[in-house]
Amino acid sequence: TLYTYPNYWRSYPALIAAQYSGVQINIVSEPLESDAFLSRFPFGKTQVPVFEGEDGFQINEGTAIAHYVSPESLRGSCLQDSALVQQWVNFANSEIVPSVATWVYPTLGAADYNKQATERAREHLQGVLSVLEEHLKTHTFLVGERVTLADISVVCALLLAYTQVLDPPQREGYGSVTRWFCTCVQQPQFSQVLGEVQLCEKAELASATASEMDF
Amino acid sequence: TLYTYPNYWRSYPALIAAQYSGVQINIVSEPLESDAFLSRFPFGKTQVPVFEGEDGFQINEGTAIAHYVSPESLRGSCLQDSALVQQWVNFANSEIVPSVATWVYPTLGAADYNKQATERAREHLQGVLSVLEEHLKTHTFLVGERVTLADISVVCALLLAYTQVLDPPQREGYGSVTRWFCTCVQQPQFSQVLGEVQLCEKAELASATASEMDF
Amino acid sequence: MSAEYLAQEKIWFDKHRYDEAERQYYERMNG
Repeated sequence: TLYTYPNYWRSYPALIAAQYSGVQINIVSEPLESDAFLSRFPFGKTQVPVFEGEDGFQINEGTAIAHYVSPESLRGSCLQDSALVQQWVNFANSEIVPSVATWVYPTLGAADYNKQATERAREHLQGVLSVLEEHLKTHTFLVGERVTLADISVVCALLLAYTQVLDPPQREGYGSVTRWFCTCVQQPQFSQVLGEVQLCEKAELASATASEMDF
Repeated sequence: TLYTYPNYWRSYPALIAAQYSGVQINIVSEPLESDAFLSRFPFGKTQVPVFEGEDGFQINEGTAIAHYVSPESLRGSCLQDSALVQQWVNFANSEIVPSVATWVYPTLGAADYNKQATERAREHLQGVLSVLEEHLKTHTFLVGERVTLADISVVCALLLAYTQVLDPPQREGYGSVTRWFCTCVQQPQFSQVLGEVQLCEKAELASATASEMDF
Repeated sequence: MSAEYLAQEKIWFDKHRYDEAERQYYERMNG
């Protein structure tokens, strides 16, 4: 059972990984605020998604859950590949997610808009895309010759950016990344979870008249 | 070879893990700015530490390097354990590191002091310590019955907090966490890397007269 | 897409600032 908000990008890696392994996942979206839930899961709702196996085994945090429900091939079949998968998963969590959230959440009304922070996030993400571009010029996938948790985690971390703010001008210069992104989201295991992914045609903007806050 | 700043807490997990596996690591601390270095490592110096094996295998990011040089026992010998190790490692990176950096870096003169940010970081870290306290009341180590990468990562993430700002009053109520922390850092594999770890007796304070910035 | 739960996330918006501060600190410490 996966306890999560509906359509929550942090749950997608685990759900996509389960498509590869065939693990049947029952999604429960409520009640994530109840005392009963909070008492069973010490990390509380701040750690949604939360997974509970049929045997009562509990695990928190999207990437760890994805690891658990993955087949070995997704985790990396040899030590070098599994270490590289770790590297890219951590890269997604620490280098991609903060910038995407800073840039995109205000366009969704989920955070206050701050022009300076948005600009810094945009520049940082461009640096991230450059690193990915270099790598994906000569590699079909991030690790080895097929999809791994590395691709799944990085795709899910970039999802909001690709659908909300990376319009065609912003995508220019990152052709290999976009090719790889589209290849991934069109895999049946991805599309079963994500549905049809429409790349951004016109960037969403946060309202410039909304109150600006210094973070 | 591990390319890193000397005494860099982000490198400690890999160095401690290598003590467990017996992997011989040659530490190189310079020159991290040269074109030769930057051209060999596409992530550049923003991703220090960087590891290069004798066979030329390269990997970035402290936790991924630690994974690579660990014996299997540290990574978790069964799927459930390895998933729990992932959970705690990600917990360290996303829940502990930001708060410790926000609180401690100003006391080292590494970042500007901001009273509001520091207070929020302190409260958040107390929440983190509460989660750990609950878990460590009934567990000797974070995963299973012996040290894993989970303990190594969380200890290293908490290191600056325990040595700089968590004085005895601040440690009150977290006796199990402190017991576990001390047990870990006294393991020979930890002390070989960390030396003798002195718990904070009197909290370091950032200078309140230093320029305050709204973050 | 509901933004309510996104608004509850703890995102480290200042991460770049601290990463840069950390880098400069360790470079300074080591000459």
